[in-house]
Amino acid sequence: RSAQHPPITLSNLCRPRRLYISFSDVGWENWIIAPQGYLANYCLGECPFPLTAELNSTNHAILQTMVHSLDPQGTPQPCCVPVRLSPISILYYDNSDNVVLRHYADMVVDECGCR
Amino acid sequence: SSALALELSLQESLLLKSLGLSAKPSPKTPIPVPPVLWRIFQRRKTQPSMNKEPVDACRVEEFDVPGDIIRVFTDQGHFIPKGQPQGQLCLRKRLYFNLSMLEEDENVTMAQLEIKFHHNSYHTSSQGQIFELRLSQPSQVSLQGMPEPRQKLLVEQSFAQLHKSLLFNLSMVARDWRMHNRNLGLVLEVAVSGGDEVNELQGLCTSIDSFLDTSLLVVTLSQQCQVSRRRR
Repeated sequence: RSAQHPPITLSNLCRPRRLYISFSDVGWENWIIAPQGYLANYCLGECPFPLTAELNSTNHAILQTMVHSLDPQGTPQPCCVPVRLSPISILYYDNSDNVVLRHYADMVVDECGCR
Repeated sequence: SSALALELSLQESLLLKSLGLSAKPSPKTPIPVPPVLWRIFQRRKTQPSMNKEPVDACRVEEFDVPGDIIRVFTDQGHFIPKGQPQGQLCLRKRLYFNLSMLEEDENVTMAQLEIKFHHNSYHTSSQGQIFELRLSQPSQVSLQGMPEPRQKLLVEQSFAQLHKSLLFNLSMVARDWRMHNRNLGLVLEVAVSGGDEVNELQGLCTSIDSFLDTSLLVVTLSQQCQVSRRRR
């Protein structure tokens, strides 16, 4: 059986894409003091067969792409997801108008992988 | 469109909850950002994110304590009439910090009281005269809001000069407020002694008029961080 997929190029492989989140876009500018926004990024792209080491795949993902290549309808390709995230600090007013500085984990996508 | 608005509102509340907030804050009278928080924020911002060693998000390096949340509480206490003269009492004030914003699963790892004056008092005190600062914890408050005589003395310190900023470690006190869910605040007293002339002591007292305010910096470790530290 042959899968109907567009040709895989380097540009559409799974990798982090640029996404700037502005807190004013979500209506939070009144209570978030800093930063006004940050580079959060996101993951997008194909996880094609055969998976290479650059795609940060797991053994399970490698097997899944093998099965997908044999049965494209029954088994999907692995997903392109964040595999390494980093924290950021946010300075804001809380519900009692105190100033708070909080370190939030998992806010910035540094690396993506096929999982 | 109303279904979309409802969905957006639900998503927002879910995210706010994961950020540790019960609702979207709407500051009525935003206070200036305390310089210490700006300094820490700027230092973290300039740290390269792709370090070999990942930054420990659950430690406040500036104070060398575990924690991921730093709050600065403003004092909500009122001045207390000085009453009968005891030596030369210059200042008597109740300090109250509302820690109810702290969530159940947060652990207080540090609390630091800062007492601020407009200026140092180097030029006002003369030889032999000292400032005495007392900080005590009332065990009961009367109906009039005045502290009862029974007080636990926390700090008693003498200074030849008063500095612009005085820092005191109140970690144990803050933990006690949290543990017993009972916060009656503190009483701050500043007196002068050692001078011969009453007028001279009164003159020294006027330098205390430069008293600005007090704030309590509290570092806490959230449940989220406690779990990730254990996992690591």
